[in-house]
Amino acid sequence: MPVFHTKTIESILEPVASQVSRLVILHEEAEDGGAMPDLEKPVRAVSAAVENLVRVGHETINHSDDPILKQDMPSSLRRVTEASKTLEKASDMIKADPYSKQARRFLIDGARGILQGTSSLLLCFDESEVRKIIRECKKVLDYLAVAEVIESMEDLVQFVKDLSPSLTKVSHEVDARQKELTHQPHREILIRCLDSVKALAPILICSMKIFIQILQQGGKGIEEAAENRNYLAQRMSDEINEIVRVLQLTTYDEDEWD
Amino acid sequence: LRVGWEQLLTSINRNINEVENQILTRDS
Repeated sequence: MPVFHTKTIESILEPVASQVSRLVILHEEAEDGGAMPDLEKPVRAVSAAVENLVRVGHETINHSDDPILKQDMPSSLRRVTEASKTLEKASDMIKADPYSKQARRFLIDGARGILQGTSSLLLCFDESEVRKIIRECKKVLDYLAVAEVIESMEDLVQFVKDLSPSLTKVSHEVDARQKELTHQPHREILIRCLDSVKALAPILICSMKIFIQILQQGGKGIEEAAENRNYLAQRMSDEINEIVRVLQLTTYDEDEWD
Repeated sequence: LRVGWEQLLTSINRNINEVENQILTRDS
């Protein structure tokens, strides 16, 4: 099972994660007291990159209109900064004493810290992207909720005009999102729900049209027509709600699938 | 060990730059 729930996060973090693990094992096994190499140059490069990242991160926090991102991101940035300082400390200690055990520990802690910090930073972004898609889904749900009160062709035309762009946006965004996911069952649910929504949309519009026509022709069979329309609107809402639920899942919520 | 650590730090550096790019791409 993949550890990271999107392909982007996986492609960025996976190589570092496996290298950290490899080095941790190497250090655990190599209690041979061998001298550590001078790591000043690469550590300095990491520190410079961390400084840039933190600057860009703070700019993002200042410009973002997402309160959750504003709240969550600073701690990830702090984590990365602290880890970078730990690496610098380790590098200085190794310079003074290439046999220092404490320096080795700091090196591993620093590398792990940077991995955890960047990981939580990416998750922070990812969650914010998901919230954007969910906002669009909620718009569709709001439109579907008014399907029951549409009683004229003019209103139906307006309803279709309002619903279509949101539905198209949801369709594109959810499709792009499912392609990003590493967890197959979540992808399959999103594809299935999206297919249902796409199939139901024209049928719903048709049922609304029939309802309006019956209403205008005297109302015989109006109850059945309303029932049919409401059933279709409800089914579409259920599918959208399921999309919203699955969008918020990560592979860490695996218990649900056990 | 030297190679391992240098590779890791280079990779961390690349990884941080990658995250920075993500942030910049998203903002733009």
